[in-house]
Amino acid sequence: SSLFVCDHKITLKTCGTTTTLFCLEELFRIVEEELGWDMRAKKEENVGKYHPHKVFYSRRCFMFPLKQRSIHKRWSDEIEYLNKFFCYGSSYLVGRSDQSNHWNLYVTETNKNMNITDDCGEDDEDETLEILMTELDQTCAQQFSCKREVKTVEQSQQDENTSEDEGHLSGYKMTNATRLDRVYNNEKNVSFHHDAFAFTPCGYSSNIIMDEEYYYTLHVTPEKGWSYASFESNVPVRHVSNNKQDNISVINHVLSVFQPRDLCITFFCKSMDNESFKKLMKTSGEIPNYTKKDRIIYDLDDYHLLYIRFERN
Amino acid sequence: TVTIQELTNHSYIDHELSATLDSTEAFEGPEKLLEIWFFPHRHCIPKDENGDMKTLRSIAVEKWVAILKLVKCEVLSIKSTEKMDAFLLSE
Repeated sequence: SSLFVCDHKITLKTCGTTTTLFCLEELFRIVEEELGWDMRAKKEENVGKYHPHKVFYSRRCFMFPLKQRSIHKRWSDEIEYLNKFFCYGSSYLVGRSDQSNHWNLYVTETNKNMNITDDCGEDDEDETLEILMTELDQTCAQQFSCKREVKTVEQSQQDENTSEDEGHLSGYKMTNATRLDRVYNNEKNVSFHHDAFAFTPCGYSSNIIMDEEYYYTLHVTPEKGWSYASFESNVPVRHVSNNKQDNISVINHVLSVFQPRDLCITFFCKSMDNESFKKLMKTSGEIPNYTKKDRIIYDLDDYHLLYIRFERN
Repeated sequence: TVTIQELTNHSYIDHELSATLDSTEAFEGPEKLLEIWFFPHRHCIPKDENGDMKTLRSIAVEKWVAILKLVKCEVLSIKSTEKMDAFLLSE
């Protein structure tokens, strides 16, 4: 799981039986108390609700929904919770509702009534690519297994001053061995910060920050039977690669590491003129060994969403 | 690409959690993804009466730890750059 905190936004991505939405109340309380930011809706009919600039909440459908806790067992309960908290939210079920690999999205209308100064320019280039992969090739998945022993608290305290941090060291080695640090051609030589962790007995998470402000993050659950990997990025590929790479190449690089049987790609951007959006729209033969099954486009207020699902041939 | 120095420049690391974390019972990979834009851009954040600008990154790590506790996540490590703090979490 990962959390990214920028000055003006957060991105929280958590797997397993985490209770992601239960942080909202405390988060907004702290933001109000510590930063003095008043995010409460102004209209009477929305009393008690919040209306920040924008909220996205999404997830692929769970493999074991009944093992989730509380509201996270059902999408409809999550939406009910979000709607009590935020105003002007809409929810979507994206993909084939009769299959167990669809994707869910909740998004609020952009708050255009905030007291924002005139010199506050928006970044129209904002884009996010996500690749959600299931049924990983087992040889590929095994690269994310780790043989180190879990220590007791006493053992870890004894070792604290003498040993290296094995989880982070193994994570670093996995990143290198799988070339996940080379997803982007860093032709511009922008700064590169990496943090990875190898879970025991298996599993892997990594956060990579490029050019101080863009991230890509990977999470891998390699167990046979419910293997899964995700890649999410807001790195502007054309910028860091000096126009030498595109998102099709990024997708192919990631797929070569995991070789999933099934995957869905979601891409958010502000404009349909976005080069990546246009290229991804036309994608077919550029993803070798995979057949496109679904392609869905949504026009969401001031964002565009492209959803594509592929199956391995 | 990754260099060995990357292992040593964390702004926070929980070695005890790192050594004792057992993920044997992990079973659900698909994540819940929550993104909240409080303001459209950093430049839009209002300044206080002293002309200072407090941002989400002004919130202390301990407060984020408390927020993440509600999510059932613990902080394994943090990397900080000029414009972003990246938390690597348990689960």
